[in-house]
Amino acid sequence: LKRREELFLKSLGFSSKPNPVSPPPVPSILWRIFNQRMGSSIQKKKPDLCFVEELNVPGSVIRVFPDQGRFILPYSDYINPTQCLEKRLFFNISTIEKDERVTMGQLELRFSQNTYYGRVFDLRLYRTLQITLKGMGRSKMSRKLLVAQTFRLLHKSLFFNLTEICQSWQDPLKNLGLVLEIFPKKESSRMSTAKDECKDIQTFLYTSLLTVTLNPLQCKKPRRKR
Amino acid sequence: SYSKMPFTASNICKKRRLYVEFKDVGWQNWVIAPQGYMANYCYGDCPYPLTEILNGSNHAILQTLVHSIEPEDIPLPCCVPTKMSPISMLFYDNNDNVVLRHYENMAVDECGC
Repeated sequence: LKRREELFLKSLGFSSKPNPVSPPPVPSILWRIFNQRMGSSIQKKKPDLCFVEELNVPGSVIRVFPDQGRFILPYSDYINPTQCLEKRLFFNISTIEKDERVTMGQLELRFSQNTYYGRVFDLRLYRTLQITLKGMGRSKMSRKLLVAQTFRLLHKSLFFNLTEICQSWQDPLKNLGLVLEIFPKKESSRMSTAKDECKDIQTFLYTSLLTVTLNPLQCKKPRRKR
Repeated sequence: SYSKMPFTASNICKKRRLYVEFKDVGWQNWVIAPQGYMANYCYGDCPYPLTEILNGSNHAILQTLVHSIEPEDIPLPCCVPTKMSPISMLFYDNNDNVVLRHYENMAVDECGC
């Protein structure tokens, strides 16, 4: 029976029976897509197994990777008045098979609360190009700025397109992660202390990476009609 | 003649109900959803002559004909799935990532000879 189970798992794309150690909660977007697919609409028309309608991209597998990076400076130790948060982000995407083509990579930063009258923050997201010693990681050689934007906590989540970066991360040697920095907006920091400035951002909950991949063996291009 | 057929409606080839509960196969630790699904299976005889309800292929019809001539050498056709559908599965992989994936040909919708 075990041998038969192994053969079946292999045909489903597993080398062995998965054994999750500390499974995270299932992201709501995956529940939503799953319920849509398993709902009544699936009976009405034949589903396209190689296109994710909900995200409007070609693909057959959707994965959500939890962030395995660490805070560079924990909140409690933090006294730098110009910065609220600095965090490494790392997503181990090695489970994406070599044959799979990444068609979408989306980073989500999630906060536990949103507010219309919250403070304004500056955000910078860097791609790490090389590992450096502690305190030496700010040179242009070691990281590349991907995003610099201002935001207010109007929405619980911020999303960033990382499709091209995920494609390059399929080479594990190039996957050195990202660095996220959040600062209080300079104009608003005159009268208050750094602790007050960063209070809202301490609702920061987690980061995750959603990827969609296409397996060309499963999803062959239709032949052109003459 | 149909009246001489030794086959009854209960043992001819058709779809049989099979619900697979992932808990029963010890997969509940990593399969998040669904908890189980209607997999079904095909079972039954494909007698001579093949009628329309048995959904026989041209080859199966020919095989039953040859079987009637050479019953010891040529077996009757098999009862197999003729239409299958995919299911979506939400699961954890070995690295605790959450994955949503379609798997083709997981549920039997129709059977035939």
